[in-house]
Amino acid sequence: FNLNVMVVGEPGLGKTTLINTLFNKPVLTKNVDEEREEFPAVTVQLTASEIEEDGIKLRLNVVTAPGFGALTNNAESWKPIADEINTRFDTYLESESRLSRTTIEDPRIHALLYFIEPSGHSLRALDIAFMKQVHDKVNLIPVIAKADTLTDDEIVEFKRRILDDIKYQGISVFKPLVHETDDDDAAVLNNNVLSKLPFAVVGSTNYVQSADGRSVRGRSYPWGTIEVENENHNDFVRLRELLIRNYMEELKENTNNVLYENYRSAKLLR
Amino acid sequence: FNLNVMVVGEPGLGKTTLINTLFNKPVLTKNVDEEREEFPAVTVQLTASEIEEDGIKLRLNVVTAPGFGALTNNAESWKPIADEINTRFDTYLESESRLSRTTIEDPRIHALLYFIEPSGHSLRALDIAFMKQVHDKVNLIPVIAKADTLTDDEIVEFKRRILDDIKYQGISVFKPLVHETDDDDAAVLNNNVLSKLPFAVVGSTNYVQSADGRSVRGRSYPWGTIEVENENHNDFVRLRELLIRNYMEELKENTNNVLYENYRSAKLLR
Ligand SMILES: Nc1nc2c(ncn2[C@@H]2O[C@H](COP(=O)(O)OP(=O)(O)O)[C@@H](O)[C@H]2O)c(=O)[nH]1
Ligand SMILES: Nc1nc2c(ncn2[C@@H]2O[C@H](COP(=O)(O)OP(=O)(O)O)[C@@H](O)[C@H]2O)c(=O)[nH]1
Repeated sequence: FNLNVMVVGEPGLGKTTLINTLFNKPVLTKNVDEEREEFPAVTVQLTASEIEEDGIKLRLNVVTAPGFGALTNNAESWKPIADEINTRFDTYLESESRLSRTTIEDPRIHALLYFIEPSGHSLRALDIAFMKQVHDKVNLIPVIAKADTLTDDEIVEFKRRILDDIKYQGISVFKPLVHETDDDDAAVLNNNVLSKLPFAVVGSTNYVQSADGRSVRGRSYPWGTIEVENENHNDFVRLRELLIRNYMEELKENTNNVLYENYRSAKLLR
Repeated sequence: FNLNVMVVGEPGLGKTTLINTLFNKPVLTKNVDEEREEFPAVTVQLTASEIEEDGIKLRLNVVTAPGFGALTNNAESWKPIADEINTRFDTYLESESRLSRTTIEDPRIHALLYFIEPSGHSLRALDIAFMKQVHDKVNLIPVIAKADTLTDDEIVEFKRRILDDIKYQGISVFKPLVHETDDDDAAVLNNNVLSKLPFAVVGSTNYVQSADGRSVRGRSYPWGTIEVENENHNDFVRLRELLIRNYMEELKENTNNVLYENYRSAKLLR
């Protein structure tokens, strides 16, 4: 079992923190250059980790892209990342065509978490340019970073404008399917998941005191404490459900049955 | 009496909100393009307004640069802004040399508020590139935008790293002088102003209920309410003191006696 997640967004949007919060362990660490924000270019890095979910061991591969959005000229930022996605498809394609098929770990990217700066306005030119380059190759899951920057009203407005932009620009984002097994299930999915997309998330690996005295992961400000796992404070729990608990299989199936197939056909036609 | 303030930073950092909060009136308004974040290029805009401080009428000119930091390629973003600063120096230089000197409104930029994204890491390549282009022409006042994104500890760390970057890059920022009239004064200035630079600010034109029931300007979150004018919540009050109440004369004198003089000498030497 392995899960390959790509994490992209400009520096300082809490990507490292969010991944470590999602998997409840220090999967990603910061090196000094990243802290100092010295990025001469965009590079692609891989961090492998073993995590356990529900007693099941899972190999987690996190692909990051330090330097994305960090330069004065970001016009080509998307390229090393798109190349990485393609290379992983090629690796798989090649392994499929070998006569003696050894069971390799699936190298393909199963989900790409794209972090949107909480400007409160709408998508940036860079966001749109990047998402257009990858949306047809990968399950794209845009998230609003550092959601504690926005009030509840601002989040509603911002989500609406982002969805308008996404539609207007013809960008496809991953949409969990509503299985028609149960009307109740469908309703819950709709209310709790679909209507909340794109998720506005907060991450923290620090434990703080909540307002009612519990020790929780969160961020402590002079004016109050935001709790990561409080569904009234942000969509972190919903994102965890989507990525790890309820839709991991769907993400992998979509990668295999749709995204990879499209890539493969396009490649063989050339 | 006029005050010319330039306000620069990428979209969505609360610049419009902060100016309107500082001067307690809707000085700046948003047009639809700015909300939709459609910027084909960087432009320079002027908004003139009359404000009253302590019974004194003041002509406030706010120069903004929509599009700065908004493009995928921001390598040239600084140019229209630096040109504007120079043009205003030239206008003044020309008026000085006319025989019949009519009293024109001083066109020179008295202060440039540069908004830093609250990444928590350090300055961006764009921040450094921009500040290096203007620091010798204008009183540069960097501010950390949307400071409610950062905890108190993160603010201390971030300020320290920003100051390190500024020093390392040889960037001059405006430093209010400690007048040696009074040891107590100097101590207050040091504790309340100098040691808090660069200021981490929050802006809001909305009135909300504070924790103890007062109606204050602030931002209301499910986990608490941040008050703009609470000195324990952010440096807004200190910035207002610096820009409007205590150092306006010093900003203008420095512009006239130092920055303009340097510009003029350099120009006449060519
Ligand atoms: N306000 C806020 N700050 C956060 C959040 N997550 C992380 N941070 C802080 O943002 C800064 C950058 O986080 P980091 O994970 O290193 O960001 P990255 O550069 O995108 O990997 C650190 O000071 C974090 O403590 C969040 O959800 N909200
Ligand atoms: N968290 C936070 N949000 C702010 C602050 N000031 C403004 N905002 C919000 O940020 C968004 C953009 O503000 P705006 O003033 O239009 O930014 P500008 O594009 O830089 O002029 C709006 O939703 C504001 O309500 C602040 O101090 N903190």
